[in-house]
Amino acid sequence: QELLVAESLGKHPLQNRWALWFFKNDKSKMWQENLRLITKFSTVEDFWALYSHIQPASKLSSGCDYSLFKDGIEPMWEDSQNKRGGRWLITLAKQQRHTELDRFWLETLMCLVGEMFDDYSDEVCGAVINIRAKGDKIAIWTREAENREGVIHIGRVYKEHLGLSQKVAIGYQAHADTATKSSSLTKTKFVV
Amino acid sequence: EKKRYDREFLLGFQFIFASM
Repeated sequence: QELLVAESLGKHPLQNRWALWFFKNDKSKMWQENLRLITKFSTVEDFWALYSHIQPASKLSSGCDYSLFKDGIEPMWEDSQNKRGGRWLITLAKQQRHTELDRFWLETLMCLVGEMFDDYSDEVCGAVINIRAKGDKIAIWTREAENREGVIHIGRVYKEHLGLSQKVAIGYQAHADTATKSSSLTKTKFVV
Repeated sequence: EKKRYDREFLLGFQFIFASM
């Protein structure tokens, strides 16, 4: 029905309905309380309306996150569709917040809503951006860390869309590994 | 058929609101 409405308005429907979440680190509250659903959208036009309406990631205060996930998947490891998965992680140096961060995040969002991972787009769960004083992070989460072919394809296409040089390597970590180790010791499962 | 949009197509809509 949503599809018909969208099309009747002349809007361009997306393959998936997406939910944008916002996390603000308030130590006095429970983690779940700090996580808020902003809104959901399922057309190209509504994506841009939302994107142009919200604060750019580079303007968020430290400790905040945006997460964009397929409707029905919550932006946390524990979600049944994330649990066996992992993430392609982009770690940025501090000065990149003012040069690349917003551009990288927009490319990430477009890869998701445009289903730009060919036959493997169904492997994608969502993407997260963490704004941290020690260096910001952007990641695309996929649902099955053992699905080597899909994970590698997504990593290669993602790297291309970000315009990263061949000299720059990005790593994929399984959530199960990230959850149990301190970030510097987390095992990297794949590299592209 | 999966609804896919490439980067250029999506960017074509980015500033549609400014013109509206």
